Amino acid sequence: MYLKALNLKGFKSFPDRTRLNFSPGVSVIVGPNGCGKSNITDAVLWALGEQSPLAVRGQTMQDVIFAGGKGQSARRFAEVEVVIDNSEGRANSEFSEISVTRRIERGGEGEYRLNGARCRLSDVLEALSDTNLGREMHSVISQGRVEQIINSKPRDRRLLIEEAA
Amino acid sequence: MYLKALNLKGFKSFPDRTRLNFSPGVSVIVGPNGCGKSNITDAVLWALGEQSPLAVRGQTMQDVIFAGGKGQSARRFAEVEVVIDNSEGRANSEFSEISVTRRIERGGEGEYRLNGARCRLSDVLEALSDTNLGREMHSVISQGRVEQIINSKPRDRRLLIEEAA
Amino acid sequence: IAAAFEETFEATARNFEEMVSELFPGGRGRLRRMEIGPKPVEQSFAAQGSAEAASEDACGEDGDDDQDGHGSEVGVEIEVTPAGKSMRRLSLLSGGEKSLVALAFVFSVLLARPCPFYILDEVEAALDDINLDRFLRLVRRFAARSQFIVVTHQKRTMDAADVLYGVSMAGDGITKVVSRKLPPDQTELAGDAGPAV
Amino acid sequence: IAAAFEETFEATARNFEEMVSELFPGGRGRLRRMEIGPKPVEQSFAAQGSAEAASEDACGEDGDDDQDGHGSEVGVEIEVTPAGKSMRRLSLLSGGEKSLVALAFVFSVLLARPCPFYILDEVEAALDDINLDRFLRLVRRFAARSQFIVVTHQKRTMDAADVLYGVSMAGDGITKVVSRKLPPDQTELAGDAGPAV
Ligand SMILES: Nc1ncnc2c1ncn2[C@@H]1O[C@H](COP(=O)(O)OP(=O)(O)OP(=O)(O)O)[C@@H](O)[C@H]1O
Ligand SMILES: Nc1ncnc2c1ncn2[C@@H]1O[C@H](COP(=O)(O)OP(=O)(O)OP(=O)(O)O)[C@@H](O)[C@H]1O
Ligand SMILES: [Mg+2]
Ligand SMILES: [Mg+2]
Repeated sequence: MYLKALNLKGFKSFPDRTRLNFSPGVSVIVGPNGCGKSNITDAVLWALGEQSPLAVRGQTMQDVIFAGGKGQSARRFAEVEVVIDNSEGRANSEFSEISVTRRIERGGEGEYRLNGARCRLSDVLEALSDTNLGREMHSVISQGRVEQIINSKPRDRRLLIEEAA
Repeated sequence: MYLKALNLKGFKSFPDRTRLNFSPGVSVIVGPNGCGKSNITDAVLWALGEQSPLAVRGQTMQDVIFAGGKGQSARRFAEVEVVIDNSEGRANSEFSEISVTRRIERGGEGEYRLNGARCRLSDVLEALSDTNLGREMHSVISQGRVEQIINSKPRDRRLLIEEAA
Repeated sequence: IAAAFEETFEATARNFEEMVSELFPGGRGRLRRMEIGPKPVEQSFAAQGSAEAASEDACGEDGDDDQDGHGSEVGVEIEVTPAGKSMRRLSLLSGGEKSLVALAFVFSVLLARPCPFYILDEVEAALDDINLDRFLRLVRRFAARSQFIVVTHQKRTMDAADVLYGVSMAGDGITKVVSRKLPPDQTELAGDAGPAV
Repeated sequence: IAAAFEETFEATARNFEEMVSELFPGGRGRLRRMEIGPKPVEQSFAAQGSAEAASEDACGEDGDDDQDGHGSEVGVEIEVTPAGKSMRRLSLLSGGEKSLVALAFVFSVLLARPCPFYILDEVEAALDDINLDRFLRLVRRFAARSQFIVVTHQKRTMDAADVLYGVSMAGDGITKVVSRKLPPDQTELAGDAGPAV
């Protein structure tokens, strides 16, 4: 089981539809300051249900919608799809892929889709917990946050281990 | 006016008396992880009156006292002296050097000395504000804290500029 | 849920001792269960208390499930002593040392319960070259169990990649990504092959 | 105190525009006074309000001194737009961009009211090589006005030094420091001499 693809449209510095394909093993994403690397991290965190705008560096959730640039007008919505390979059948699902899509519009309306079908956040979280991608998302460490486990309370670390269990 | 010398004794990873001499211009302090570079930053911050143990990575102020190591017993006090060159006479002082010493003992008792004479923290701060080394100590940026000005409130930034004024 | 926690905690704790010896040669570390709450007393039995706590929802209300009969909760304390230093507050560790402790913890949980993928964004920023190599060697070692997506602006980290994604932005605020698969022999830190790095 | 703030703010704001153009070529930035408090309305006159506020103690109770007649305080807002991007929240900037904005601010205050010394501990950790060079060039430029003590684990930063301090720790937890003065020609980023870096 692994992250197979990431589709971004209107999300932060990805105004037009962009597909990133990933393979098992080690992928390294490089580039100069401000080119969009951490925006990719944010996209995965966000698509998988992140509830706090601060965790993706915004003040409101709409901050993730492409705001325009030189010669580019702002977009009206942001959509990110995370495709997880399940060909080994480890997840509690008959699908060979688990696809989670999240969308938000300027007015704040949004939706989640699981393998194309509209669903609630809880459905997404349930599908993910089967893959050991817990709500805590401790498998995604954002820039500047690596030391967080040191500063976290003993109770939070127990919750993290419990959730992995 | 510049930082001329730093004397450390019993402070963090400096159990025995250590003197560091500095010149005007650019000094670069290098070394591997955990060797004691940021402890030097902490020493300056601490000697010049830092009130929060968290700002020097402790939970109590006594945490800065050398706690012992392989074959070394813990020390009973920590003392740091900062010597500022005033040979241009810019500070409000007839001395050609301003020396600030701070000391703390295991029980928490401590003292400040200004050019050798015991004094209160407010005397130290007054001497320093003459040198434009403000209470905010915005001229010392600790590891991991460079982004703090971005996250700080507009009011705090105004206070910083006011204090420089 | 308590039994699952117990087992996972034991495995994680064993792994943590091993990870610390890898990342802090000559040093040692451990995870310690402790009681949190009105009576902050260390008890290594705390997590075994409530058999009735077994439940299927890992995200649910755990408050009651992990309290032993004395109405207090279980917490996990991290202790690390680098070589030659005496055990003291984690907060006093250096920036690089704190990053290593955090990564040791992440790898310890991985070894017990791997996630399908890990996204690590500039987690190596505070590491010097020697520690960076130790970290990257562990990433290569665990790459068979979990997928790693590592975001960095450092060249040395690129050497650990199977696939490289070059990200750029022209003067228009739009991100472009170009990927390039690296042949296995070019991966200097691949598995256990190659010179000790 | 209000007059002193006014003058310092004006100078700092002018410097900030220049520093941003140095660190973000093609970008722009500014510092903006604003009212904070019950009526969050932007007013560029706010700081001129209270003549009676002049006092000698910069560390004292400023609360009243900077409130204009409407009982609200002055704050300083930072706005930066890197080249080709549209102005938006500072929080959305990248790690490297945030570091550059913070350093631009520090340098802006330095140019208006230099401190005797600056101690910068790993402030360049998030910068890529190009931005690191821009930052180090500014450090060299301002070295005549203020002393800089830069703590780093990066080799590139060492090139900017007049004096190098090598810090080490043997297996006993005790720090040792050895200093070495570098001859001026060895300082690759010295002043404005040498090739453009
Ligand atoms: N909603 C948005 N619309 C347009 N651009 C955005 C939006 N949100 C963020 N950006 C841009 O994305 C850039 C930040 O990208 P990102 O954080 O991914 O950089 P990075 O490659 O991680 O850089 P670093 O190496 O400095 O960490 C910022 O310059 C910001 O202007
Ligand atoms: N009170 C103390 N007694 C003894 N040693 C201490 C004390 N406080 C801190 N130390 C030691 O100092 C070390 C940290 O030093 P410091 O933070 O200066 O490292 P550094 O050189 O800045 O490393 P990095 O490059 O990782 O930031 C820690 O390993 C810690 O054990
Ligand atoms: Mg980034
Ligand atoms: Mg440090």
